Amino acid sequence: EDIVVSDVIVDTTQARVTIKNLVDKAGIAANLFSTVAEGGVMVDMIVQNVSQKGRTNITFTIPANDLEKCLALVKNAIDTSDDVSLTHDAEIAKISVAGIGLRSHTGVGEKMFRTLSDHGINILLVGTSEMRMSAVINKSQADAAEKALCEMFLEIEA
Amino acid sequence: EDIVVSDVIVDTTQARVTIKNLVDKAGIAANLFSTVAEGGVMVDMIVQNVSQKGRTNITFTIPANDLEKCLALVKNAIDTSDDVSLTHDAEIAKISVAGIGLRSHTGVGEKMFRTLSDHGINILLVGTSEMRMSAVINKSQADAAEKALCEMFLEIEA
Ligand SMILES: C[C@@H](O)[C@H](N)C(=O)O
Ligand SMILES: C[C@@H](O)[C@H](N)C(=O)O
Repeated sequence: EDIVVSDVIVDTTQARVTIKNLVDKAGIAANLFSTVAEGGVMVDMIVQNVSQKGRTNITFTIPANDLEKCLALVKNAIDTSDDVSLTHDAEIAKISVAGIGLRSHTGVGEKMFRTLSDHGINILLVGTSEMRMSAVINKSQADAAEKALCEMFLEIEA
Repeated sequence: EDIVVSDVIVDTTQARVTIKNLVDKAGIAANLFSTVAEGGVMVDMIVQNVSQKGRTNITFTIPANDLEKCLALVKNAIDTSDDVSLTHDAEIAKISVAGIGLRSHTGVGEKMFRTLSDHGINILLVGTSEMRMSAVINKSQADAAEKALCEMFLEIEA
């Protein structure tokens, strides 16, 4: 019954960048990602939750090797006088469960999160789509997460 | 040069639910999504950004027809005495740009956000993966967004 999941992917090559307290108005995301793209940095995951009091945070992941360059680019683009700030984390792993029609199988997200929590793994960031559910966790737990998710979804002793 | 994008999808059948101020520790996401799944509500997008002061928000989208049921389920599952609260929005559209290898083409996210901002469309929520970039916007702007994104990515006068 778990055949909808075709793959478990663990990526330990990325870093997280978060811009905090951005004004939630049209054009802000466009400007940010233009800056990063023009700097030649490739962005993988992008996560933005709903705003509170007109402000929100945008987090994205990039190759860890580009972290210095990316932080420099973004620092020039943000308005620190407006309380916008920057955080980053190089000690992450991005784990993804890939398949088809994940939405119509209510069990996948729940199983993925339960599997991680059963192993005491805290979920730092989540972004999902119909074909891929991705969570960012601490890099030190990447192997444990991979093993547990492979056992859960692929019936493999990884 | 835009052939990596194969589809522009606009979904106006969903609603957004956000649980605010959750404790950021292992097991919280698992409990939340178990509750929703056991109630028979199918979850599509899930977005969680990084925590601040040990707390974070989780947002997810569901069929708009399940909103009442979902809110009732979640209210029972959260600890309002711990300042955890619930918000929702039925007036959303989820717009997605789908393709292959979106990560390695730095232009796609930037173009998607720029196209929306050029039309004055504010981006409320973002969750992306290598094959699909999704943004939630106000439902009233769904047609404008679809037209603009089809013109940008599919060279169609939609
Ligand atoms: C925060 C950012 O996404 C903003 N809402 C925008 O549309 O660009
Ligand atoms: C907030 C929630 O995702 C929590 N970090 C968990 O792992 O369940």
